[in-house]
Amino acid sequence: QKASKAIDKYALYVPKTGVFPKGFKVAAVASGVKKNGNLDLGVLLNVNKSYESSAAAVFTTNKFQAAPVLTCKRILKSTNGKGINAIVVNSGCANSVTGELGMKDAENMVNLVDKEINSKNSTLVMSTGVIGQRLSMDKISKGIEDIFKQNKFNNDFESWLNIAKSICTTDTFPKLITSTFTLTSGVKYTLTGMAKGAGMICPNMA
Amino acid sequence: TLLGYIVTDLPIQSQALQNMLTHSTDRSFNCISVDGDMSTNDTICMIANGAVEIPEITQKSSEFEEVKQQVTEFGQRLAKLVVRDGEGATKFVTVNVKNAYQFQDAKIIAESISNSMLVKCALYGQDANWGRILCAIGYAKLGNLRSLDTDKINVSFVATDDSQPHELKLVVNGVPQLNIDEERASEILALPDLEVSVDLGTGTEEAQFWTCDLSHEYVTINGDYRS
Repeated sequence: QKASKAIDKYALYVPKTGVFPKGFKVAAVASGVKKNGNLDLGVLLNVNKSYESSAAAVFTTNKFQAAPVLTCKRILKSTNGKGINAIVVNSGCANSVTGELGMKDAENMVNLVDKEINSKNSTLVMSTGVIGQRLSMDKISKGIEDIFKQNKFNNDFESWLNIAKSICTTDTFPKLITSTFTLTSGVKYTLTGMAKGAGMICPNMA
Repeated sequence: TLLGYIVTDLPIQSQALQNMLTHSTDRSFNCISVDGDMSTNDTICMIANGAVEIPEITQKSSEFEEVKQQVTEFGQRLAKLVVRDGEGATKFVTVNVKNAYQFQDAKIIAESISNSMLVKCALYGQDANWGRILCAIGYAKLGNLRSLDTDKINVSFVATDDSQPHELKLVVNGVPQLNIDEERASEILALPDLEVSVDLGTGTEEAQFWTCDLSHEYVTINGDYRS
């Protein structure tokens, strides 16, 4: 067997510090959806009030679309991508192929966060994990409540890394990158991105 | 499943933001393959909150193309991390298809090679099995053969470090190199990062895909995912 030796990918690819965009805060908790007790629920919040935020998204072109995908599409269509101030993400259960109950669960996740931020159609929802299982809404609801009631939001490096971890499933490392750019005009701005994905990966999103 | 979000403190009009994200995704997340499977949940979303107080960027703004390019390169960095994970992957492989008659053909061929389980197994085993690469090119779902001329095709392994020769030619103008330097091939295939280069010689269009090898670990992880 000539295959390469195992690489410590966490050490190679996970940053140790970072500068993040102004006006965003993030939080993550272990709601209990993941059986191993790891972080599995995250909320990203826009707290900047000087501008009505804009949002855009691309989605799977799989004919079977999960409830969170359909819910996000509805929200983006109804708002025209304006005024989206939160993203709520859970891992461990994909809330996919779960029918009308799954749609209700996805809408419920959105409503729970919208209620906390006193806004309607202001939250996007994502889920990842096992397909064909109902979401444990009792755990998710309690997790969202804890995040807001205990004000777990922060904008430091650790918090960003934790939310990146909270969306992971079988990932061997969280994927978090952040960069500050200077435009030709001299304006400085920051991009921060995170992703999860390890298997079932050959996206064709539109 | 692929999930991701990108946030920025620039003020960007929603249509302009959608244009940027779609452009970026078509050149980043839509050009990666770990196992050829597409999820029911794949989503990338982007939020611009305007905390940097400058006039809103629209598709007519002078900054639009500059930011779009930066978002595209940023998306590629993030997408490549997903491939580097690859559930037990040991190699990061860039499949570069160049000089195609049409861009779409270059992309289809790059994707076909990237999704081939046998190519991915050979990469894991460090086996310079160029026949599998040609096979994947041959069954790529092209609409016609304008980009593919069997007498013009060149296939190489390309090293990503400073070692020489940098490029190991496997097929030259459609002719397999039967006396391939197997020792050099093994050296290149032992690298954690490498490139498979396909020169179709029928045009000027180019496409890249990023893929990885298929390891025992992948089967271990996915053999009992629900439990």
